[in-house]
Amino acid sequence: TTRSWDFMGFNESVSRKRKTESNIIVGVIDSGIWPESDSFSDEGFGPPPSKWKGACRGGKNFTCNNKIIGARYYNSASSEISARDEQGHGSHTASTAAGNQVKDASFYGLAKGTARGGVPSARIAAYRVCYPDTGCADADILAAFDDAIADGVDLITISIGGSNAIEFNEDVIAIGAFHAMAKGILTVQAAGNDGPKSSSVSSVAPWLFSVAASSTDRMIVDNIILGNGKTVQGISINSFSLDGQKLPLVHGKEVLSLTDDCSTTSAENCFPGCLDSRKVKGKIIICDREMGYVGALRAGAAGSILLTDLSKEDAFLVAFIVPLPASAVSSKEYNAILSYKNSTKNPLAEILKSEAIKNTTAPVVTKFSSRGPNSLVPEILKPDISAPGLQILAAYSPIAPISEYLDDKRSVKYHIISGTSMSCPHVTGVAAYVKTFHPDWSPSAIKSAIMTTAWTMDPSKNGDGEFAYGSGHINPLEAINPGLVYETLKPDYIKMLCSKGLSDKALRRISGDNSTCPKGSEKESPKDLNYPSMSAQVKQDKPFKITFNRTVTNVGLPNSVYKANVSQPQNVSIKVEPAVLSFKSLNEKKSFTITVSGSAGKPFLSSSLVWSDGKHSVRSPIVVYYSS
Amino acid sequence: TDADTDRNLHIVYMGSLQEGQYSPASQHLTMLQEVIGSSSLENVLVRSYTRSFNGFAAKLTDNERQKLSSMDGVVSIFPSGTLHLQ
Repeated sequence: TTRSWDFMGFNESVSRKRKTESNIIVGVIDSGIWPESDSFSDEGFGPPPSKWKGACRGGKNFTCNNKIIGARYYNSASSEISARDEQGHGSHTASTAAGNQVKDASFYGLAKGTARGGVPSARIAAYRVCYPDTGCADADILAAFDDAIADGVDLITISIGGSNAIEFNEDVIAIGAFHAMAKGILTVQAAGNDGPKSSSVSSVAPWLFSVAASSTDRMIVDNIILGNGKTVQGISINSFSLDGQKLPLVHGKEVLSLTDDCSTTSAENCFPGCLDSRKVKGKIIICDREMGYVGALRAGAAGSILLTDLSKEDAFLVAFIVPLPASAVSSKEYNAILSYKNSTKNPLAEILKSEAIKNTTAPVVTKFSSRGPNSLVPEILKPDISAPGLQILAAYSPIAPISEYLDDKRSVKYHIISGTSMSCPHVTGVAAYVKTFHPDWSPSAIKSAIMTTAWTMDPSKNGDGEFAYGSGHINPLEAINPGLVYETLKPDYIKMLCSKGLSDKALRRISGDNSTCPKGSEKESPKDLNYPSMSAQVKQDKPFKITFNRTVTNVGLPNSVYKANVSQPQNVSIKVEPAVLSFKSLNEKKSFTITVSGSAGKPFLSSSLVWSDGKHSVRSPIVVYYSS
Repeated sequence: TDADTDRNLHIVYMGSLQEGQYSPASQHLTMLQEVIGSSSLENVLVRSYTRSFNGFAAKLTDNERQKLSSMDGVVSIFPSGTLHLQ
């Protein structure tokens, strides 16, 4: 967050409604929180807003303050008794959504800047449901939703999920979020890290706001300087400096330990115990696999150069924290280093501390971010939106492991991590920001505002198009002024559930009223849910004609005329009827239809509808794809 | 007991809280008592959801799960799985 907000133009001087913001409560369902972090200090905060009905039940040695106004923990697997974050994840997400502004935050000097959440003046209520050994139990997640909704939070952020979509009546996050939505609370969820596999998005319910992860213009790399003066760019998050010293280079196979049952291949790969520590000390060891740094460290090497089997671009996506001066390089660079080493009698190298460089291709959706299409409701485009989720610096728990190498005992207050977990709270922060300007807006109106004002993303850099980034990249400054919103309320979602086969009896139980499902011809397809994006699946090799029905609400200027503009892909006709919408008052609603027709052709067509009044631009993606 | 080892944590989802309702927690106990019979409810009911929606988490055998699924008010019953941080 020392760069991600600025990257979006959402800098420290943006206009804010500070008083309203301090009444916003963000519920964070995660691995707990580190209450002593500077990101959660309550300096300058008054008492909790009067609407707060929650409690501070964080357990042993856990104290709330006027920033963290609530804390609860749930653990059906054991008697663990604290909301204190042991994994760092919950503190990271909470501070990204609503952490204070903290100057000079960094990870050992890396990514230094002012760490801050989307709404620094907002309050946080932490609900711990995840534990290092047992994960996050469904029963506990549902309990957290039950409490958070009743406690009076305004938004829920949940960077938790499974590896695949689950039917709504068995998906605890969909269930909890549905009841949250019914009470006016928007739930924002991480889309998942199972990309780039098609249909890997696990957050699929239309009342959820599902977030993909993308890059920012900051990229952390490290340089390796060889004895011949040549510089090779490597990937890792390396906080160590060799202070200008060039050290001897040695390949793993040259320092095979004879005391253990190890092969030359094991030594090449730097397997722990297979390196002779006497021959390694004070040297940089070259290893034929990425995890070789573990063996290198155990043998006492001064540093390590590691071969990654990923391309340079992909390696960057998973740049890992190393516990010694180490850097990963892809095969081209690796071979260059080996070639240099073999060409000289006394090969030397220096691994520099990581540094931030400009990433000019951003924003690009990360490879790991889960992809659509939606496997449960193909007519609802998921993920919904994309936000920064790569190498994000935010608060961390000082007792949490900082790397996958468990012997790395370093402790940090701020850490750089990646995932859709990190992108999710960025959207929560923006949703909270929008709510400060429009406190009475429904969850779907806030979601629509964020989706229809998103930056367009470049499909040539994002192979899966809308299935990777949804409506595009969040644009916080525009989201407060969308002009029109696509609003969807509880009865609309219920109608959609009916079309998916929900019985009247189950419907009445879920809705809590006497609703009945529409019969026969009144039944509505999920494609007609008043969603801010349009998606449909059609049969392969057959001509198609699809009509989407939508209604927009005027939240811009009382007297305004919006004109439709549609990009027309080849061999497809897209018509909007009416193509002009005239509004006379605020909150006035106007309906229209979009008809997409075409012959068999490309398996994926992507277009967009933009309503424009000259001041606002309200963009919705239109995606039609073949069923496989 | 053998029955205890066959029990797995399940979520019994019952939808919205009905307005002006009785105590949902006692309804959960009654429902469980009905399927468990004379056995003790101790360690069976893990948690009741009563503040924002209706449901409970309980350790059930397959047989008990089947009996509960046909009871009035139950929307769905499913094993409590494990999700992960993303």
